[in-house]
Amino acid sequence: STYYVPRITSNVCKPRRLYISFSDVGWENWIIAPQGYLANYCLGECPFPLTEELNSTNHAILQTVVHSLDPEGTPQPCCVPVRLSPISILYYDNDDNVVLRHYEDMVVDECGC
Amino acid sequence: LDVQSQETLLLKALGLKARLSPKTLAPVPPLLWKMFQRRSKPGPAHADAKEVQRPCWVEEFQVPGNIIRVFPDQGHFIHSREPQSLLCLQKRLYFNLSALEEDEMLTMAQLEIRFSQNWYQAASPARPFELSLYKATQMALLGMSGHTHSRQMLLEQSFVHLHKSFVFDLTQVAKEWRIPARNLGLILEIGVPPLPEGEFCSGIDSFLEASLFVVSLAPSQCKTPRKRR
Repeated sequence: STYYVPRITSNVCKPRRLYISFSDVGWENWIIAPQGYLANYCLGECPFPLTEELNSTNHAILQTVVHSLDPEGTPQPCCVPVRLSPISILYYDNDDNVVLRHYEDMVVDECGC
Repeated sequence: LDVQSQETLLLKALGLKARLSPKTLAPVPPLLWKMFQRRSKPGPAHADAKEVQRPCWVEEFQVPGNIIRVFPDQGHFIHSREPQSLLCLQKRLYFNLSALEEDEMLTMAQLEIRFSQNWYQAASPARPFELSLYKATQMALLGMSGHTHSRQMLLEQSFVHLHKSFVFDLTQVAKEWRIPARNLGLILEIGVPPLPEGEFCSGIDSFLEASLFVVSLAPSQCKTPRKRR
């Protein structure tokens, strides 16, 4: 399920709220905890001129310049995760062992262009 | 890709072959709950500096790893025909480590033996008891007498005071057990030397629980952070 934070109306690249529920994907029978987690995702434009807040790469800055000159030929840079954090999942395996596993890059903390 | 193929890909990325289907849902060991809760503090700021630097490091055991499994004991009590005059208990301990994938590196294995509070509080502190742990090296055949050729002593400890639980490092033994043919389990003996049949021996069978904590490292799931160019 996805839903936006109500007060944020700008269409600039930033993390948006996304809660992933393991029961929605039918994994609740073997995942003990968490029941779900706030994974988030990146969405929004990377417009010209890119500001510092948009965590832009040099390449993205140049791409926006080229895009402003030739919107048909060159797309705007993409809005992508630039900082992710891990989560741990507690689950039962097929041999009924209890497993605690660490997974990297599961939560979007920051987005950038 | 259809939904099922996407799910298979996702599970593979998570180090799993398919959606899991456990048969019995055993209680989660308290230590594992604590470890999970410690790792699940909310917000991006939860990742303290140490964890960011060492994402595949298990602080609690001070070893590398990103997977912690608790294997329940599948061994049976050994009921000898001969009266075990000095033994309160003789039990085989067996842990099926087949869940470990080939590319996983086992970095720690810790055996925990727990007694119920009732039993260890009832035991007399003045009478030491002895706990012995052997590695089974050969299947004991029916009618085979003696244990000298079928087991190898791992440790022996005397205790004046009983404890709620005992913890032993079995990392080296567990590494050998990754070859199924070499995994013949352990033999646990608890004895009370001065008393042939002490009164606090009775009922110990029902109060004993054992499990094996195993930490392993799946290198494919542990990327080193990329440096910004």
